[in-house]
Amino acid sequence: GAQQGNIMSFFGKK
Amino acid sequence: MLEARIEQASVLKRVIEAIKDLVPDCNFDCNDTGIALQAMDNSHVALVAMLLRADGFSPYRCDRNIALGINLNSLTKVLRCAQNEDMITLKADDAPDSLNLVFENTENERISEYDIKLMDIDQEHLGIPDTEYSASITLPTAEFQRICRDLSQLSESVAIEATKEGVKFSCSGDIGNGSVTLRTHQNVDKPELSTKVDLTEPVNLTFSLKYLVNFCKASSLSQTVTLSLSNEVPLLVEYKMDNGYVRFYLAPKIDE
Repeated sequence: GAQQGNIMSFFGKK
Repeated sequence: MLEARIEQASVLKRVIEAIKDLVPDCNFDCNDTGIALQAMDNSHVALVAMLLRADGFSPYRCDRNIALGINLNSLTKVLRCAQNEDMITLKADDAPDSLNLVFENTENERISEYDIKLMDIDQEHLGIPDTEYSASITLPTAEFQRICRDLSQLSESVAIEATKEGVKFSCSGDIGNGSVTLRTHQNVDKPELSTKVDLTEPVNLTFSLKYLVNFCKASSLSQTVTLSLSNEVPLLVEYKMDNGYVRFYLAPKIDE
């Protein structure tokens, strides 16, 4: 099945 | 110091209700533009971004950056003590350890006052890039809520497929599969019941329904909701208010 992505891998830390 | 008065307690109540289950503890960042919040859920799958602009308050005073670390369950308990039509004034010092809330009802001259203790919350701020989304779908809030609720009975995830003809939500699970298609249409008498798709290229992405159902707790904020999608970036679910917004970002599911 599909794996849930992590939001931090899309939006970097400021 | 911060001093911000909002005409209707119901606005604040609805915003907190919308986000409290996803982000139970978070910093409210106050400055001269208004009160903002950015927080991830515990599992780092979703992000909430909220803004209440200064012009939604009267008066609004905040001369320096103040972070209010708030447990939203505590705030909910206190906000339950306000009636929907009460005015709420929020007050805090420059380095506050509590937030003062005054609820005023002009009709019966009732004034109530509460203080809630603040917390030190070490919160990371993420940089949300400006994104030109491939598809933006605006649909009635109640319709989106119904679709998420219906499909969540069959499956844990939903595929959202946007084309210029409309949007298709589909899922499959152990008991079978299901889909709901909304064709693009304009309701002239009630524009808020229209479904609109702005598209530069077709998109098909899969998301966790558990999170989408959770986002729908913001349904009372707006009659319409906008879903913005691009392949391989988080979904943006936006509820616009007169003087601000609540935005949810949700990381997609990725095929292994």
